[in-house]
Amino acid sequence: SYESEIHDEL
Amino acid sequence: MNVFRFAGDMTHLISILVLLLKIYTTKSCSGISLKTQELYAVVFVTRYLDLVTDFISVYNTVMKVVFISSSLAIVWCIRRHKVVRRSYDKELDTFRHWLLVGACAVLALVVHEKFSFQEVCWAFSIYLEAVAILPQLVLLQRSGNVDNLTGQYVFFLGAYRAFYILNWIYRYYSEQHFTRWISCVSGIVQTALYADFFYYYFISWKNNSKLQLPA
Repeated sequence: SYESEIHDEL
Repeated sequence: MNVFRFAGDMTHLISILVLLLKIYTTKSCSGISLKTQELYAVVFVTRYLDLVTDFISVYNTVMKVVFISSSLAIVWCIRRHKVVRRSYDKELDTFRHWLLVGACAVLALVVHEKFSFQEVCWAFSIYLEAVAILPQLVLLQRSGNVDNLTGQYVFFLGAYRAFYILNWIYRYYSEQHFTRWISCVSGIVQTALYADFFYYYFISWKNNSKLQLPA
């Protein structure tokens, strides 16, 4: 699911 | 942050350190594909555009800066360093890597989660990273013999991807976190590209012999 625009992984 | 993600990031970091160590100690970049290094530089620059828009953590920011600067430094060394550039295997490193860039750009324009500049760039960088190792693998196969540090460099890069897959599985069960399918599919493709290399790497390790890839 698309939750937030933030990519927390590298 | 879980142990698999951390192990993935660390093996990624180690792979870059191994590559820098090879270039620094031997003053040579033989066996290293400039094409692959250029692709990684493009991957990091396009993926980490969020450095200027979002803050996630100090760890995240530091790693991003390290990945961008080290990849640019490696490209610079192979192209411009007065000693290192002499050992570049130009004749073996003929992969038409800009075709990969073009194909990934088209794919990113078609397949993305959201049509925004940053999200399309992010998808592009994920696709490009998945295939960026190809020029390097082709170069190794053409040159046959692989020196220890170059072999370890590719091994750690492959290990990094494998740990990321374990990280996604772990996050799915522990945090009910769904990794985006663009990442998942690309990550599996990327890891699969190393399967052949891993096979020969383990054989040479088991036999305690020099890594040789079949022609």
